[in-house]
Amino acid sequence: KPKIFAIANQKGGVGKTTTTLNLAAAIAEAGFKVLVMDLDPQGNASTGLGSHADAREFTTYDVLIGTNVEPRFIQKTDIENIDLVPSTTDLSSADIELASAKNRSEKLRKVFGNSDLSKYDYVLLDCPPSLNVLTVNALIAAHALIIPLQSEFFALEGLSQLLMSVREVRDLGNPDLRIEGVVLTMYDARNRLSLQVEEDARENLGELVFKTVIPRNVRISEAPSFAMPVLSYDSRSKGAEAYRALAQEILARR
Amino acid sequence: KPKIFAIANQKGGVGKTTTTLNLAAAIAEAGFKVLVMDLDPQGNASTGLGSHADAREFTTYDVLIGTNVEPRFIQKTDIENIDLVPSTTDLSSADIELASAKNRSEKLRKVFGNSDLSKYDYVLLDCPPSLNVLTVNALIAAHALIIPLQSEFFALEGLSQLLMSVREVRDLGNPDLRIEGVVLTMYDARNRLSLQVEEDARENLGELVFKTVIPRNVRISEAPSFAMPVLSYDSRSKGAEAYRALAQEILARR
Ligand SMILES: Nc1ncnc2c1ncn2[C@@H]1O[C@H](COP(=O)(O)OP(=O)(O)OP(=O)(O)O)[C@@H](O)[C@H]1O
Ligand SMILES: Nc1ncnc2c1ncn2[C@@H]1O[C@H](COP(=O)(O)OP(=O)(O)OP(=O)(O)O)[C@@H](O)[C@H]1O
Ligand SMILES: [Mg+2]
Ligand SMILES: [Mg+2]
Repeated sequence: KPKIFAIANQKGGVGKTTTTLNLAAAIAEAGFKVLVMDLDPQGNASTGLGSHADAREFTTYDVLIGTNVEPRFIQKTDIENIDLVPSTTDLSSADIELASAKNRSEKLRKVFGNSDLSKYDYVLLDCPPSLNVLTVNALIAAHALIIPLQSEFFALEGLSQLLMSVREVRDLGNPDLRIEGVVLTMYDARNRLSLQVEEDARENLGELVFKTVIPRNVRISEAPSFAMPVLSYDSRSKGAEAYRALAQEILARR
Repeated sequence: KPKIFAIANQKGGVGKTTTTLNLAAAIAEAGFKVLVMDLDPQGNASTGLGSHADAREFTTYDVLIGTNVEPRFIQKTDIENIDLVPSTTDLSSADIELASAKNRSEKLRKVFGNSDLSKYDYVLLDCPPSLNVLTVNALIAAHALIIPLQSEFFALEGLSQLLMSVREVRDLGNPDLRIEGVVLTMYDARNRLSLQVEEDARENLGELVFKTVIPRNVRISEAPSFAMPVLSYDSRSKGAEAYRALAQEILARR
């Protein structure tokens, strides 16, 4: 029943976690139930939702080596309508442990198939900055991919690699994987580079690029140190408003 | 003879490539010979030094699966005193190919041991945003580690993971690995978060933190689209000056 989004881009620091957290918060605020699953061993999405590093008894690691998403793996968060499966650095050993398994890339999809996630409307998968086995598992388990694109030169260079990987994933096991959209992040209208990246992206990707653009906004980067999304930290900030607009674009497609 | 630095941090987008490129440029400007080796399949350091994606016949992949750094693997760049071993996405299969090899983590050190790199004073290894086999190879082959630390909350959270990995690498095979230093990047003195991260870093890490701080500077992020370090793109910019100061701190230790 839930729609499963992977938030992925192998380029580092482009706003994957920030988009996962704040899109989840905006969708939850609109009254829909969201499960966030942290597939990054760094555990930033977990921290950003208020999960303490020493209170993560069960994590995404347990999901990947298990058979289904057991209810005890899921933590409540302080935010209404958002639940979390956190991660710790243990998750980086999933890479090695899954390495020898047959169908190692389809593990997460298989586990979702055995799980009852019907209470959720959306599942958001925060991916690490790599096209490793964790990200590939997310791409195979997901219905659609949301690509945060930082408004910088190196980020644009990485986009073609990512789109090639999407084609490979479709051949590998998820022919129905769609691109929900590309969202420009850390956009600064005074910066020529931002305008150039936006122009290039819209020219090459057209409708795939969300109309909503996420501006560079200091309140967004302050929010994680208070262990909450920017929608809770500073509800009227430009960052919060932008993520609400992004959520509306996605919810309108229901 | 050359001093080998790994520039690493598993957190994405913290300025690893930017520091590799511009520190190399500043050291080269001071008259020392530098070899940059791109260990990131994204190939950003290669692009940043003007290497065209379709002109990378030999790459770091050839180094890792070979026995020594053959002269044909090394490209000249447009910058005096800087040579490059570029990378392409082929490098991400090194992960899988090395997976079954014995001593897979020591491959790069072994290759360096069989190579004549005596014409260089410094070798800089740009690492991907992960603690995978590529980064571990760099940490085992290096004399010292330079850690770019973005002045943001999530970046600080990742630092303790990285320092733990350094301890593991020392046990694993490189007991002499030193931390050359932690360099604060994208620092904005008007932003409370930057001041807080600096305070935390200097309090916990003391002398390990370089005196030089790299400011957020738009000229730094524009330079890669002109395929050159900021020292060439805008020599008098705050970004260029900061990387010169960082180089001076490191060169003074010779
Ligand atoms: N729109 C924005 N305005 C200001 N700062 C932002 C914005 N989006 C993200 N940031 C900050 O930029 C940094 C990188 O963002 P984030 O950690 O979400 O990227 P990521 O792609 O998840 O990184 P990684 O590749 O390490 O997983 C963080 O410190 C975050 O707070
Ligand atoms: N001091 C700075 N001021 C402004 N922009 C910067 C600065 N340092 C880096 N950048 C920009 O921030 C982005 C991230 O930097 P960079 O790509 O060097 O990080 P990285 O750690 O190498 O990323 P990855 O984890 O993907 O390898 C780039 O677009 C770069 O141009
Ligand atoms: Mg992240
Ligand atoms: Mg890089």
